Parts: sequence; structure tokens; C-alpha cells
Amino acid sequence: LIKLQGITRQYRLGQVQVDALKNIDLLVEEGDFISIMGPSGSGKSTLLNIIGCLDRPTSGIYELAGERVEKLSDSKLADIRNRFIGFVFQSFHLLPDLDAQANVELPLIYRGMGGRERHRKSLAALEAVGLAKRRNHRPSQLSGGEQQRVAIARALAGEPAVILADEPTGALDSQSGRNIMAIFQRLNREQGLTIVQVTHEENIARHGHKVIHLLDGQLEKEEALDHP
Amino acid sequence: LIKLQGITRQYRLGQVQVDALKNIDLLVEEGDFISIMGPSGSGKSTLLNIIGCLDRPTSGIYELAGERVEKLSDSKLADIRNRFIGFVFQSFHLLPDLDAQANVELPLIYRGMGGRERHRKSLAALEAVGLAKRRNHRPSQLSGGEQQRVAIARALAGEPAVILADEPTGALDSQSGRNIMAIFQRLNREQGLTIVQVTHEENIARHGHKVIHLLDGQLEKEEALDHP
Ligand SMILES: Nc1ncnc2c1ncn2[C@@H]1O[C@H](COP(=O)(O)OP(=O)(O)OP(=O)(O)O)[C@@H](O)[C@H]1O
Ligand SMILES: Nc1ncnc2c1ncn2[C@@H]1O[C@H](COP(=O)(O)OP(=O)(O)OP(=O)(O)O)[C@@H](O)[C@H]1O
Ligand SMILES: [Mg+2]
Ligand SMILES: [Mg+2]
Repeated sequence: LIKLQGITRQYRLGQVQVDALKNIDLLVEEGDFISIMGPSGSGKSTLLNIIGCLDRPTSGIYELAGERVEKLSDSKLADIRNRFIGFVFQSFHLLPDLDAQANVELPLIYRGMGGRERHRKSLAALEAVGLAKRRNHRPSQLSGGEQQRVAIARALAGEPAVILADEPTGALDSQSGRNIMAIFQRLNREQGLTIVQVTHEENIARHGHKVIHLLDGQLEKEEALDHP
Repeated sequence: LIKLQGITRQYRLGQVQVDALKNIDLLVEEGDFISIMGPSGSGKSTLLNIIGCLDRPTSGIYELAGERVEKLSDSKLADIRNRFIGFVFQSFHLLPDLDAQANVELPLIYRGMGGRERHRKSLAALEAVGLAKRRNHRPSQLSGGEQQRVAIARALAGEPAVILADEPTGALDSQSGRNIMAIFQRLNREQGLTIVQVTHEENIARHGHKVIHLLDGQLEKEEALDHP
């Protein structure tokens, strides 16, 4: 489903070049549940943004469902993201002037979904993350962990084929974090949802099938996890 | 140093009232290192904002160094915050148009500190959190964990009497998180820095002297920690 070959990403800051990703090869099959770990600044978000078509690599090849992504137009990429990819951002990126429910419905509006179906799906997604009672709060009226859970609900509401989650439990207490992992595991096992998550917590990472370790922009090792 | 009695905080949202804090009593002595834990939405950030004079309680008494805080003017409170309190926000609140070093220097500018001393202190703070090499990056050019570390450096640079830290390691891998806790412990033991941190990670909480557990806006229990 996702095939990265020789992916590099460099940032230029004045005279200085930051090599955020160096020569990354990665294969993600449909139905995989993969965790990416690594130190702060090692390139995890950069890698996830490229997988999610939010950023283009400096060099290398990215094939998504067999198609070369660099050949696709911006509008085609936006359409793919909207229909097939649910993205949970490390800093949530909720719209400040919309309440929780309107934030969750936004991708569904872009897809052209009718109002009744949108309300149904957004309410179900908020209920799944325990936030139905906060659906009329705007982000500034929500706690950090509540904002994170709204961002997760927004990614799940449209029933995408792939979830890309950047530290989805970073702002959550352990019980709330386990609840989110239970949702991810259930969707992965029952509906074949493909999941790539960045996390710095080992017990969160171990809910997937394998862990990829990044260090200084390079793939340091891949670790298969045994599951009952 | 910090004395809270009968502190409540209610939010009103249209017809609905949210009881974010209910009848909180808390004593913090100089040199204490206290961790606050609790589920998402239990009132931790609300409590820390009140302690940090960023928010006023709906009712109850708050004495800071013997003075009744509600009797102080907004400008007096701002001055106390600037000189004595270093605050690490759950969402960092870095200024987007300033680079890391300028963000760290901002509270020192407000204090009227001269340029040479500011540069020295900001560079030392950035070095302590391992980010001297990123001092010219703006927040959008930093990873999530790097932004968090800049927020920590900004709180430490002015050598405050009290550090209030809302999930200071939430965006950090375990090694970076341990580095920050080592800094906090050293400043607490060697300089008597008073620290109140919110965290949802047990191993981070255990670096302090005691853990306060919040549940639904109430103090559920206090737990003293034994240290060698
Ligand atoms: N401005 C507001 N208006 C209405 N309700 C609010 C407002 N700010 C916070 N709340 C509510 O108050 C409760 C406590 O919020 P708080 O931010 O203190 O929680 P928290 O313990 O820090 O949670 P987290 O661990 O998720 O950061 C939450 O349920 C939140 O929805
Ligand atoms: N726009 C940019 N310009 C320059 N450097 C950047 C930019 N964005 C990120 N970087 C640098 O690239 C490196 C990788 O960033 P990235 O956000 O991928 O790290 P990360 O592994 O997600 O870290 P964290 O765990 O802290 O979120 C960091 O060292 C960062 O400073
Ligand atoms: Mg990141
Ligand atoms: Mg909070």
C-alpha cells in the first residue's frame, strides 16, 4: 500500500542544511499496524508528513497504492488525503472558532457528505473517545487531552483506509491512552484499518505488529512484535 | 509559600456549568517538588493556572508568600509572575515569529535585563536542554519535543523561585524526559527551586517528593514518595 524508497528530506535555514531524513526505505502493507519510535528531533513527524502527502521529500520514491505520488497534482493529493487518510497531528490543528463537533465534521463537509449522516458519524466518533458531553466546547474550552481526543475523533469519523497518528496519546493519562489503543486495535483487526503511529511510549508502541526505530533521520532498526 | 483553601473554578457555557475544580486545599512549602496526576479533564491545568496567577478561582482563598492574591492588581500579578514564576504551558505558547533564542529571552526583556546578560542566560538555558544548535529556528522549524524544550528553557532562563510545569515531558522520548527531570531535581536540591509539575507519567511523577491525585476536579489523595 505504502512504499518509500531512498526518501530524504532536507531543510535549508540560511547557510545551514538540516538533514531531517536520510535514505529511508519503508514498506507498509494493507492491514499493518506499525509504530515509529525515536528521540526528539529524529525525523518521525517529517516521515509521517511525507507518508500523509502533507510534505514532499527532497529525493526518493513514494508509491501509494501503486501510484507515484510525485506525479500527482496538489488537488489530487488533497483528494486522496481527504478520502483515504485520517491524520492525527502532533499539535492537533483544531480550528479555534469551531466547536468539537464542527471540527470533527469538517473533513466530511469537504467530502460532500449530507448533514444528517455527518451529525451521526461525528457524534459516534466523539462518543468513542468519551467526549460526546464536550461536543459544544471550542478548543480553548477543552483540556489538552480533550483536544487530542477531538483530533483523533476527526481522523476516525470519515472511516478512512489509513490512520496516520503523530503521538496520539501524548497528552493523555494512561487509561485514556489505553482506550485509544483499544479503538485502534479493534479497527485494525475487525476492519483491516492500516495504522502508522508515531509514539515515544513503549507500551503504546507494543499495540502494533512492528516497531520502526529512527535515529538522526535514519532507520536504525525494525522490530517485529509477537502477539497472542 | 503557596496556600490554597476551598478553591473552586466553574466555567459557564450557555446554560451548562462545568465544575472544573471543587473545594481544593493545597499547601506548597519552599523547596517542595510536587507532581499532580489525574485523568484527562480532571482539572490539572486549571489548578496550575490558578497557582500561576494566570486565572482567578470562582471562590476560595489563595495566599502566595503570605499575600492574598485576589487583593493584588493585574499589573502586580504580572510582575510577580515575571520575576518569581517560570511557567511551562501544556501547549508551549511560543511566539511564532521569534526564533528559539528570542523566545527564551522574552521574559528577561520584560524584566529589563541587559542584552549581554540575556544572551548569556538564554544560551545557557538552551544548552541545558540540548538545543543550542537550534537557537535560530522558529517554532514551525522545530520538532514537537524541541518546541517543548524551548518552552522549558524559557521558564528556567530567568532563574525563578518557582517552576510550574504542565506536562513538561509530554512530547519527549524517555531519554529527553529523564534529562529534563535531572535538571529539575538538581535545581530543586542545589538551589531550593520549588517545583509543581502536572504529569500523566508515573516515572516522571516519582522524581518529586509527593504526588497529588486529582479526580473530577477534586483532590482524591496525596501520596508521599520515599527518596534515598
Ligand atoms: N474555558 C472553558 N470553558 C468550559 N469548560 C472548560 C474550559 N476550560 C476547561 N474546561 C473543562 O474543564 C475541565 C478541566 O480542564 P483542565 O484543562 O484543567 O483538565 P486537565 O486535567 O488539565 O486535562 P488534560 O490532562 O487533558 O490536560 C475539562 O473537562 C474541560 O473540558
Ligand atoms: N521547517 C524546518 N526547518 C528546519 N528544520 C526543521 C524544520 N522542521 C523540522 N526541522 C528539524 O528537523 C528535525 C526533525 O524534525 P521532526 O519534527 O521530524 O522530529 P520528531 O522526530 O518528530 O521529533 P519530536 O519527537 O520532538 O516530535 C528536527 O531536528 C527539527 O529541528
Ligand atoms: Mg514530532
Ligand atoms: Mg491539562
